Amino acid sequence: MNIFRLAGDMTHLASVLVLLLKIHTIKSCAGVSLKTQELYVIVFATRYLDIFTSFVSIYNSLMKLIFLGSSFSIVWYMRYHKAVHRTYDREQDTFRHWFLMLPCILLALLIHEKFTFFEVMWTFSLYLEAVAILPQLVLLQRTRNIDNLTGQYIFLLGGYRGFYILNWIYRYFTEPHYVHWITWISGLVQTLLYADFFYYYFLSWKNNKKLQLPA
Amino acid sequence: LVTEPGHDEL
Repeated sequence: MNIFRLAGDMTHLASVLVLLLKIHTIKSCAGVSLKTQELYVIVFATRYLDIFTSFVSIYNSLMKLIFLGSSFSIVWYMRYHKAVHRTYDREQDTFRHWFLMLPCILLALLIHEKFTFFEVMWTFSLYLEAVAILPQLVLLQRTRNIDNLTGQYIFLLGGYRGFYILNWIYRYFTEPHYVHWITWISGLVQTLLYADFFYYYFLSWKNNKKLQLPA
Repeated sequence: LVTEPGHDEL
């Protein structure tokens, strides 16, 4: 464990807590894409299949349970909780996210580190996570007024993988034979997808204006 | 309990 990875995990945890806070306290999921949340459920479900077979540390297992539990409960809230579901803008959240899964599974079957079920599923979850934010970013461009909590949620979600990139650089230089091109490239693509969001988020923070993405 | 090399990250 290094500080970059810990910072990444804490940022990721913060993003999930911000979203749960928004949904649970003000009972609103306005501006939040259910499609992105559903993709994240699949990302965690396929990423943590080995939660019962491979033990790394208490911390690792605990965080896996937190990410699994929170992502499932966010989808449950947005689908089945009456008050929250009412605030979900279904007409705007129309990204065909199931179509995102197909290329990811095909790519995972083609490019992976080992051709085993666990490894292909793990690689699939990496590719899927890289594009999981797309429905949310598309919804953001359609939603005129983005509330602060949603903006903070996306900012933290994008930031966590940025810290992971620093962690991979650190581990590359400190651990011999630590090379994981698949993880690195999909992590880089994932972070680059947030580039324009980060730019407009920074502008809104600098000019102290509401965050607005150009349509 | 087997630990996959490289899968020690979340």
